[in-house]
Amino acid sequence: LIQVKDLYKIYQMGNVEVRALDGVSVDIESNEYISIMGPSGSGKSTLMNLIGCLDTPTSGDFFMDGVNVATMTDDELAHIRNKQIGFVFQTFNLLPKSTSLRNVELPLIYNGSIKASERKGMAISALERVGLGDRTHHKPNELSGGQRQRVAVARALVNDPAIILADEPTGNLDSKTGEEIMALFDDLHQQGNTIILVTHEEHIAAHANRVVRLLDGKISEDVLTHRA
Amino acid sequence: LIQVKDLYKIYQMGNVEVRALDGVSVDIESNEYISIMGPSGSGKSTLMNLIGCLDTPTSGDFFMDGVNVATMTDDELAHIRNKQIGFVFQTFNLLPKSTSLRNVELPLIYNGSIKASERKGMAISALERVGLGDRTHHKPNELSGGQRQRVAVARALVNDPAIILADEPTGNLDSKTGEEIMALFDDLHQQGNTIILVTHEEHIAAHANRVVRLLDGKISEDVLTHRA
Ligand SMILES: Nc1ncnc2c1ncn2[C@@H]1O[C@H](COP(=O)(O)OP(=O)(O)OP(=O)(O)O)[C@@H](O)[C@H]1O
Ligand SMILES: Nc1ncnc2c1ncn2[C@@H]1O[C@H](COP(=O)(O)OP(=O)(O)OP(=O)(O)O)[C@@H](O)[C@H]1O
Ligand SMILES: [Mg+2]
Ligand SMILES: [Mg+2]
Repeated sequence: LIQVKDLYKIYQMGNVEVRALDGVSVDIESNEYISIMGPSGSGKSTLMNLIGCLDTPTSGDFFMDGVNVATMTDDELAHIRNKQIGFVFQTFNLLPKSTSLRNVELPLIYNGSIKASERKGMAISALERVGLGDRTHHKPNELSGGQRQRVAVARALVNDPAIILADEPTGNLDSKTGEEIMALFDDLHQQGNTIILVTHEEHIAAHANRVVRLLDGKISEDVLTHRA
Repeated sequence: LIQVKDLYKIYQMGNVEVRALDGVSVDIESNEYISIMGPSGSGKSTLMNLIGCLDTPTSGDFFMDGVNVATMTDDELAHIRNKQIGFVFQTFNLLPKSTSLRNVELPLIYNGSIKASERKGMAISALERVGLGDRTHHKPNELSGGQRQRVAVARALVNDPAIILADEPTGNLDSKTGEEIMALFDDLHQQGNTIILVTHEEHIAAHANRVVRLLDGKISEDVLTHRA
C-alpha cells in the first residue's frame, strides 16, 4: 500500500542544516494499525505530512499502491488527499470563522458526488461520534482545546477514508474521552481501514499492533506488538 | 494569595446557555503546587484564564492578595499579568512571525527595567532550560509541536514570576521531555513559586500536592495528595 524508501527532509537554516528526516524507509500494508512514537522533534509530524501527500521530501521515493507520488499530477494528489486519506493535524487546522458543522463538512464539499442535505447529516453524525453533537454551531474559539481536537478527528473520518493519519489525536483529552476517540479508530481498523497514529502516550500506542520509533530523524525501532 | 468566590462564566449561544463555570470557589495559598484535572470541556482553561486575569467572569468575586480584581485599574491588571504571573497557554499563543528568541523576550520587553543586552541572555538561558538552545532562530512554523510548547513554557518562566499558570504544558511531549519540563516546575516550586497546572495525565498531576477536579463547570473534588 505505502512504501517509503530512503526519505530525507532537510531544512537549510542559514549555515545550519536541520535533518528532520535523515533516511527513513518503511513499508505499510493495507489494514495495518501502526503507532509512530519518539521524542519531541524526532521527525514524526514530518513523516506523517509526507505520507499524507501534504509535503514533498528533499530526496527519496514514496509509492502509493505502487505508483511513485513524485510522478503524480496535482489532480491525482488532490484525489488521494481528499478521498483516500483522512488527516488529523497535531495543530487541528480548523477554519477559525466556520462552525464545527461547516469544518466537518469541508471534505464532503470537495467530494462532488454528495448532495448538500446528505452532507449535513453525515457531518452531524461524525460530530456525534466524537461526543460533540451539542457543539455543532460553535466556532473553534468557542470550544475547549480537546473539543477542537475532536472536531478535527470528526473531519478526518467523515469521508470514510481508507487510510487515517492521526497526529497526536488525544494530546488534549482526559483519559476517558481519549479512550472514546481510540474506540472510534479501533472500529475503523476492524472495518478494514489502515490507521497510522502518532502518540507519545504508551497506553494509546497499545491500541496499535506495530510501533515505529523515530529518533533524530531515523527509525530506531520497528516492531510488531501483540494486542490483547 | 488567590481567592475565587462563586465564579460563573456563562456564554449565551442563541437560545442555549453554556455554563463554562457554574459556581466555582477555591482558595490558593502562596507556594502551593496544584493540578487542575477534569474531562475535556469541564471548564479548566476557563478557570485558568480567569485566575490569570486574561478574562472576566459573568459573576462572582476574585481576590489577588486580598484585592478584588474587579476593582483594579487596567494598569494594575497589566502589572499582575506581566510581572506576577507566567502563563503557558494550551494553544501556545506564540507570535508566528517572530523567532523563539523574540517570543521568549516578549515579557522582558514589557518589564521596562531590563536592558536589551540582558534580555537576550535571559531569553537564551530560558530556551536552554527547556532544551531548545539550538532552536533560537526558528520561527514557530519551523518547530515541531512539542518544541513550540516548550518555547511557550520558556516565555512563561523568563520573567521569574511568583505564580505560574500552565495549561496542559506537556500535552505534546514524549515522557522523557515531559519529565524534563516538570523538573523545571518542581525546581520553581522548591524556590517558593506558586504553580497551578492543568493536565489530563495522572503521572504529571502527581508532581503537585493538591488536585482540584472539575466536572461540568463545578469543582467535584479538591484534595491534598501526598508526594513521595
Ligand atoms: N467562547 C465560548 N463560547 C461558547 N462556549 C464556550 C466558549 N469557550 C468555551 N466554551 C465552552 O465552555 C466549556 C469549557 O471550556 P474550557 O476550554 O474551559 O474546557 P477545558 O476543561 O479546558 O477543556 P479541554 O480539556 O478540552 O481543554 C466547553 O464546553 C466549551 O465548549
Ligand atoms: N520548517 C522548518 N524549518 C526548520 N526546521 C524544521 C521545520 N519544520 C520542522 N523542523 C525541525 O524538524 C524536526 C522534526 O520536526 P517534527 O515536527 O517532525 O517533529 P515531531 O517528532 O513531530 O515533534 P513533536 O513530538 O514535538 O511534535 C524538529 O527538530 C524541528 O525543529
Ligand atoms: Mg509533531
Ligand atoms: Mg482546555
